[in-house]
Amino acid sequence: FPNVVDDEFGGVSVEDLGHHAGYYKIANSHAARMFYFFFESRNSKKDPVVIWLTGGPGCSSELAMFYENGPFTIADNMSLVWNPYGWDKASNLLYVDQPIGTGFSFSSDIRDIRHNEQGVSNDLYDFLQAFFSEHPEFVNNEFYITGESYAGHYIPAFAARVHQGNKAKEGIHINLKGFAIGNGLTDPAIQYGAYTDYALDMGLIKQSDYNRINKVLPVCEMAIKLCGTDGTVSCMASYFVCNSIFSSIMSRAGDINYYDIRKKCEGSLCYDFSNLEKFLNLKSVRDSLGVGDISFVSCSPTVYQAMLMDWMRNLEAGIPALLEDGIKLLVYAGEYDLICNWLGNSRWVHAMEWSGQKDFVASSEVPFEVDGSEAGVLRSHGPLAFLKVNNAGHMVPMDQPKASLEMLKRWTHGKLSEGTAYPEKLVSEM
Amino acid sequence: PDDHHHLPLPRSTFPSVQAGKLIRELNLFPAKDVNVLRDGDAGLLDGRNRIVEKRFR
Repeated sequence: FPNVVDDEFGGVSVEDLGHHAGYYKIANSHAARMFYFFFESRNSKKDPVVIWLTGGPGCSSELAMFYENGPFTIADNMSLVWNPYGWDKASNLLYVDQPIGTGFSFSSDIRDIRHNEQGVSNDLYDFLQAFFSEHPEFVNNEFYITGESYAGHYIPAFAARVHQGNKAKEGIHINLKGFAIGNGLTDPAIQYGAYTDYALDMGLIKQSDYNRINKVLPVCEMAIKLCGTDGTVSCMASYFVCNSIFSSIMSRAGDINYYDIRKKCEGSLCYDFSNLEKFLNLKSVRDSLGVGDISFVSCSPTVYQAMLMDWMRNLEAGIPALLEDGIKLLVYAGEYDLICNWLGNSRWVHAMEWSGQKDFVASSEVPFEVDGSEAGVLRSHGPLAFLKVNNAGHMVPMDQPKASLEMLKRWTHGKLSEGTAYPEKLVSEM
Repeated sequence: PDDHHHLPLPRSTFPSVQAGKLIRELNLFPAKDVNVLRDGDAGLLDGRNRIVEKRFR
C-alpha cells in the first residue's frame, strides 16, 4: 500500500512485513476468481492462520479489514494508520471477497453467482487449496475460520466443508482447529423468535407491541421449519414472513441503529464507510493490488438477492458433528446489537444438541476480564464457548478492539476462560 | 385473491429493498451491482487464467 503512516509501528519497518493480495482461480467454477488480502502476523509466522468472512450477504471483507480488525484504518486524507489491535498481531490473517461477485472477486460467467452455502463453501474450500499450495510454509499452522453477521451462515458450512475434505483426504490437509461466529445469523427459527424478547427487554417496544408482533411468530416458525436445511420456496416464503417481525419492531423503535441500539441512524445513514470505496478506487492503490480495471463492489445487491433462499436455512445442524470431532466453536455477540442479538445467539447455542450440551448449560458464567475490567461474560465447556461482549454492538472488533484481540489470542491458545494469553510477556515487560 | 392491495407483506421486506437499504446505511455506493464481466470486458480476463499474487508494500 502507498501512504502507510508507519511511525506508530514501533521498530518494525513496513518493508519487513509480508503483505500479499491477489486472485486465485476457483477450481470448481466456470470462470470465478476470488480476491484476497493476506497479512503475515506482526508477531510470529508460527501464529495460526485466521480467515475472516464478512456477511451482508454480499459485502466485501475489506469492510472488516479497514473498520474492524485489519492491520490499518483509513484516515480521511486516504493515508493508512496502523491499528494497534489488528488481528494480525496474533495471527496470519486472510480476508477474502466472497461470495463471487463481491468486492474485487469476479467471474465472466453468471452461473458462478452462488445461491446457497454449498456453493459458497465449495468456492472457499477451493480458495484455501489454492492458497496453501502457493504458501506451503503455512500449511502446518493451526487454521481458524472467523467472521460476522451473515457469515454465521457461511462459517459452519465452510468449517464442515474443510473437515469433510480432510476426512476424505481430499487435496491439501488443512489444520482446522476451530471456528468463531460474531453476532451471526445461524439458526433463524430460534433467532427470529428472540427478536421481540430482546426488543422488549431493551425498551425498544412496549408490551402491547410485543403481544401484537408475536402473533406472526408461529407462522414464521412453521415456515422456517418447512424450510429446514435444504428447502427452496418455503425458505423464500419464510424470509418474507419472518422479516415482517423485524420490520414491525423497527417501525416502533424509530430511527435507532439496529446494529447498535445505543445509536441513531441520521437520515438514512447508520455508518460512514465511504472511505473504503474512495481508497480502493485510488489508482495508486489499484496499481499496488494489481486489480487492473476490475470494479470494487463494496456490497453487491445482486449477491444479496441471490442468497434469498439461503437466509432461513438452519446452519446449526452441521455444528454438533464438528464439536464431537474436537473442532472448537466460539460464538460471541456484542450486547447492543439488535439484528443478530446476543439473546438469540445464546439461545441457539444452549439449545444445540451435542454430547456436551448438559455440561455446557450447567456450566457457570465467568467474567471475561481484560486489563482487570469485565469485558464480557463467558460460558464454556469443552470445545464450545459463548461470550457476551460488553459495550459493543454488531461489530465487536470495531467497538471493543482491545477486548476482541484478546479474545482471539486466548481462544486460539485454548485459554479463553483464563487471564491474558501471554502472561510471560507481561512479566518480562514488568 | 384478486385483491393484491391487501397483501400483508410490506415492500420494505423485499430483498431488493433490504439490500439497497443495507448499502445506503453504510454510505456505500458501488458502481456495479455485481462483479460479473460482460463480453466487452474480455480484456480484463487476459492473464488471469493463472494464479496472480502480488506482494505489496
